[in-house]
Order: sequence, then C-alpha cells, then structure tokens
Amino acid sequence: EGNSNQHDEL
Amino acid sequence: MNIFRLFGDLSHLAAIAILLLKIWKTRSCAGVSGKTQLLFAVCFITRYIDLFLHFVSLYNTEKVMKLIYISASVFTCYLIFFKFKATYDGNHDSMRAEFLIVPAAGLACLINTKFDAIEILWTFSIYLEAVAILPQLFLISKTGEAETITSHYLFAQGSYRALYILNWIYRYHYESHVDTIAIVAGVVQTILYCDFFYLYITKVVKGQKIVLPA
Repeated sequence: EGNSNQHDEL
Repeated sequence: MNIFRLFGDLSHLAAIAILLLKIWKTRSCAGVSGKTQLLFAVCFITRYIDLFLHFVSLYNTEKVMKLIYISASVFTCYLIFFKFKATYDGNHDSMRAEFLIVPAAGLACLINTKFDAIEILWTFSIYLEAVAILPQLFLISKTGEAETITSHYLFAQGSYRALYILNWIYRYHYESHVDTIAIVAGVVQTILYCDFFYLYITKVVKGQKIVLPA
C-alpha cells in the first residue's frame, strides 16, 4: 500500500 | 516542526551537552551509568542507520542533528569507558542491560509497522530508548544520591520526551499525524521519570541535593 510511513522525527 | 518538538530537541541537545560538560570538567563519570549511555548510543545508531546506508548531503538540519547525536553519544561512552574509566562506578552500574535489549528486540519483531530491516531497527530503537534510562535510575537508587549536575541532565533528558508527547498531541490535532509505536513508547519513557521529576521539582529547584530514600 506504499504507506509513506516515514518517521520524520528525531 | 512545532514549538514542542523544537524545545524537545533542544532539551535533548542540552541533556547531552550537560553530561559531556560534567564529565569533561570534573574529569569524572562518578554517578553516571555507562550502560545507559551505551544504550542511548545503540538507539541513535539503529535509528539513524539511513545516514550510513545512503549518504545524503548534510545541508539539512535533521541530518546534522542525527550526526551530532550519534557522535556525542559515542564520545560520551568513550569518556566513560576509556578516558575516565578509573572513575566509572561499575559496581553500582549493575542493572543487566541484556534484560532491556533482548525484550526490546523481541517486541520490535512482534509489534512493528512494517516487517523490514530498517523499520524493525527503528522500532527496536524506539522501544530501547523507552527503558534506556533505567540503569541510570537504578544506579542513583543504589548510591542513594545524585549530583546536582546529574539531576539537571536527567531533567533535560526526561523533559525531551515529555515535550515530544505535547508535539504528538499537537500533530494529531492539527496534522492528524499519529505514530502509535513512538507515542506509546514515549509515554512509558516519560512515566519512568515521574518519580525523579517529583524529587527534582521538590528538591533540586530549592537548591537541595537529591538523596534517596526521599
């Protein structure tokens, strides 16, 4: 599903 | 980026700087848990592994911050286990770190967003960070006291994730962004500091030293 679940926090 | 996350990261940087200064100035790591610092270094390396995999230009702040966290935590471990090894209180730093690493690794394989290497490493790093302070709190309970500068370090370290919780509430409300794993682990992590926060607010703020049992 290509969830762009990029973790964008440190 | 919101104010809570900004102050959270600044608080985290402050904690790392306070500890480095304490060890460097006093040329001693008495009262500091080497195991907690090792666990934090492992957290940063496993969480920011992407820095090593595909090197990206350093111009953006986030990459610089990640490199600062990794290098500062590794340097802190170097000071504790090599340079000022003679002052390391190994007898009191006796909590078994394996009892934190193994469950965190196991849980990361069971409960994660995606079963792939990078995501598992990130999840492991999040779970490990939640409990990484335990050896430090354990050491303080064994020695029965904490130097004032170490208390400031712990306050900054605890405040960082507490501020992140406010950041997550903000992002849920305004960006409907939710990272459940980070939130649950962050709440657990902050709860572990509650006892210390109480002592810090009631004692250190009044200029007294933290002595246990309170």
